[in-house]
Amino acid sequence: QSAAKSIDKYAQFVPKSGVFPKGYEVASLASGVKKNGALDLGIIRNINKSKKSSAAAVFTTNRFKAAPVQFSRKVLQSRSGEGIDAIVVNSGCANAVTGELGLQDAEKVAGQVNKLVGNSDSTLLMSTGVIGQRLQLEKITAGIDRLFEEKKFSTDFDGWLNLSKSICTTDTFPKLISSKFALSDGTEYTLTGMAKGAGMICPNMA
Amino acid sequence: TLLGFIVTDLPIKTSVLQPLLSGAVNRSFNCISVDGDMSTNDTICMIANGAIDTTVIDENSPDFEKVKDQVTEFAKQLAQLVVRDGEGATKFVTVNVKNSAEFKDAKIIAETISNSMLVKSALYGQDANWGRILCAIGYSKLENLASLDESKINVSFVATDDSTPRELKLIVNGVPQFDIDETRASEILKLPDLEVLVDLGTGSEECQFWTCDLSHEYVTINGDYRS
Repeated sequence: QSAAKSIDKYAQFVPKSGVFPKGYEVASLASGVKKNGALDLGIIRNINKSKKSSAAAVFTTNRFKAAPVQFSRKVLQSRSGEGIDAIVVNSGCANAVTGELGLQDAEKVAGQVNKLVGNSDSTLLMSTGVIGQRLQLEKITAGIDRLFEEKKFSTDFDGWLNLSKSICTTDTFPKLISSKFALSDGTEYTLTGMAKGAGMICPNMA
Repeated sequence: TLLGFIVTDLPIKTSVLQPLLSGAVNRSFNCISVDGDMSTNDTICMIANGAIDTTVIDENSPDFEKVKDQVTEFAKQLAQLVVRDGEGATKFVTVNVKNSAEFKDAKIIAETISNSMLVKSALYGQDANWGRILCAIGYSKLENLASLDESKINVSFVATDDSTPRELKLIVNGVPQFDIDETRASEILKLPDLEVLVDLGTGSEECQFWTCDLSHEYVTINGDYRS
């Protein structure tokens, strides 16, 4: 019965095509952190060089903020929200309640991506999964290297859908939406959004 | 855990993007609940890379309000998908609290109803248990009673399909409707999407919260998440 419901929701809410904003590339893979071999690591990168990007975020108000939350907030503050060029997402391990070691792990992951995109302090992190376990850093860093070395970045629908799958945990379907909008002078722009979440959901972010 | 991001090719001034996103999140992701638990990792971020060639959007742009509304509506769509996928959920429920003296009170009441395990269990069981809704309103942690006057409160179930009567009144001006049409209540509660409408009658502020029912499956999923 539960499986049938999952299939219905997937069919009902997951798009089969989409429009995506210019200047972004996405990539994902199964790094081996998730036990079932599912996608668990993804990167979105800004490749537009005509302007510096603007970035903003809201984070949990839980007193025990996970390492990627603390790290990303610091990066946004130090860059005053300018020049963020990558977001790394991983699922399977939340890197939460992991103390100083967790923060060091987060810094290593972001530092690796900063080098690969050629821009320091330009990477934000998001992690989800089990609380109270350290990141399996070897698997994640190897996965990041593979994404870049094997040129797995793309701009197509499948790439975006797979990225949205890579941040899923108990989700029964990936949450991806995209739309074009017009400004009053007729200029069109695009919004694409993705989310994950199925349980431990009552956010109060600021 | 809730994670998400919104990316756009529109150029938006950095100092404007943060309040724009915060405003959108306060009306979307901060108005959802599956189980009342707040994660250590919840994050929503937004990047505007300016890849399309147009004037940078700032607070003085003629399109600023339009873009703000578009981002907010977009965020609502994304947030609602999370609720639709709530662990074990079989119903998507909109809790609409309107005509409140204060927005914050409308939000507290909507959130309290959305987090009530007994309300959510009743919705799963298709039981028109309006008493639990009223009970949740009563224990909402309001700072004062400016928005809550028991003689003015109205509570209804609202059908989300085309069936009529669309609204089934459960409490009218504080008076419980003991002769409610149980058949109609049952029809509305069978719908996969439904609305609980609370009209406080004390002002003009409103807040919508989105929640889901609580099923046996939720316990099955979460009983062995770590192992």
